[in-house]
Amino acid sequence: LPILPQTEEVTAEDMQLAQKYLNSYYPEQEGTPVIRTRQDKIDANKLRQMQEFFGLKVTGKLDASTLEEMKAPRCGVPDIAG
Amino acid sequence: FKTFPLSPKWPKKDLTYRLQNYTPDMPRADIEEAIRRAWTMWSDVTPLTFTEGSGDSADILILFGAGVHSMIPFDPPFDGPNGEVGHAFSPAHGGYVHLDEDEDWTKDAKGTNLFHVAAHEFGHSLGLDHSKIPEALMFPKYIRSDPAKVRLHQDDVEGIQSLYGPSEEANGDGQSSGSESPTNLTEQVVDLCNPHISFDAVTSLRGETLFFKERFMWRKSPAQSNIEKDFISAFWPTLDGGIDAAYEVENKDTLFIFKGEQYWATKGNIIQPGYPKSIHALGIPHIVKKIDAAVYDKNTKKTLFFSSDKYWRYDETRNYIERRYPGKIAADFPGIGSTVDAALQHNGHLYLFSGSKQYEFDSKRRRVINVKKSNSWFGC
Repeated sequence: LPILPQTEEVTAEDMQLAQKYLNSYYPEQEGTPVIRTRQDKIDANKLRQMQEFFGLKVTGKLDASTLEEMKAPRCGVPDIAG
Repeated sequence: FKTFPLSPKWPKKDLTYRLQNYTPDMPRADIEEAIRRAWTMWSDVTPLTFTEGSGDSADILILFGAGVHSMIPFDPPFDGPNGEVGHAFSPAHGGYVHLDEDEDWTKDAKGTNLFHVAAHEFGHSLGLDHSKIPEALMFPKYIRSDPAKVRLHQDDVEGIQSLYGPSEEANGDGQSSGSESPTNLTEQVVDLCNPHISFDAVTSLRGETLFFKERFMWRKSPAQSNIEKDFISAFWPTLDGGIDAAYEVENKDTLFIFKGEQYWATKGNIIQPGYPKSIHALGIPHIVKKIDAAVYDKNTKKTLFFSSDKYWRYDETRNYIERRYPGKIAADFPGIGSTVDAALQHNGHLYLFSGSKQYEFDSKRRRVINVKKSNSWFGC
């Protein structure tokens, strides 16, 4: 069977987790214009920042390895200064 | 490493802390011990001291709390078990340390290790932001590990010392404090460009060249001009330092590391099962207590082991020491003296390090063709 693209495997719960994660640990930086994203969309720039920080493949897409990192226990201090 | 914006730091070196409450997950004595040890990680490498204070006058307050847990502005609530395990404020915002009570706090590696998390959060309290280096204590992810092996990475040390400078003992007579911290003071001042520098071991590894000395290793990559300096323990926590010899067998993607009478096989930084083994299992006589240098010759598929004034040749294909060995180094490698500290094969050439010199040796003609300083690889 063909393998579904990983983005299609992302559940609504995972999407919510990812949004919360990015908002908490990759907050908008001062001077950055805030572009509101739809509830069901992920800010690809923030996601890239996160993937780059964790040494993941920088795709801007919510793939399995990115989600795995997001679910791991961590410190609550943001990775980039807000 | 990264510090917070504007690099806030404490304006004094003698700091006090206070536990505002205790988690019921652990006995009080264990909590206090974990907190003390976590502070020691940072006091070992800086002039800072940390004393348990009382009342509200303590500089840094430590709190266990769940969900919404304080009245401090911009203090985000905790998220229940797992996820966020703790957070801390920079010195500019009071250095508060908050630990999520919903975690299962432990003194071992079973739940969430208090010492490990506290040491990380204290880094924030002192002014360090998150590091991108996964092995650094200041990496944001909590990676469960044996708490006995939790150490500061060189990146953590450089970060905290950028704010507070090195420990005062490091500026004194250079004597070690006896701490097991990787910041052993005599070793911190290893200067790669010192013309008298010698190396404990040199080897290739996956295209890079590694130079070992005491508890450090330097990585020279063909792709990068800068030399990366790391603690050996950051790659192989069980080895720590004091490596005698190392060599790579490229076609097996295996690095062999020698320390005393033992040796380890490692693929990248993963020590292979069944190691360490005794050097005597290779066929090295029991009278030999350590290997000074080792090098694998890709052309002959033989490894040379040097110890004192002798050397042995090991057949990597058939796994035995060849019959005519040991040989005398001075006799078979004329011009290099009688001992070898480290050895490397690079671009088909054999480099034998002895003290502050390295000898490029032509194995076919059995003569030295070039002599350089041991640190000539670093563009000093």
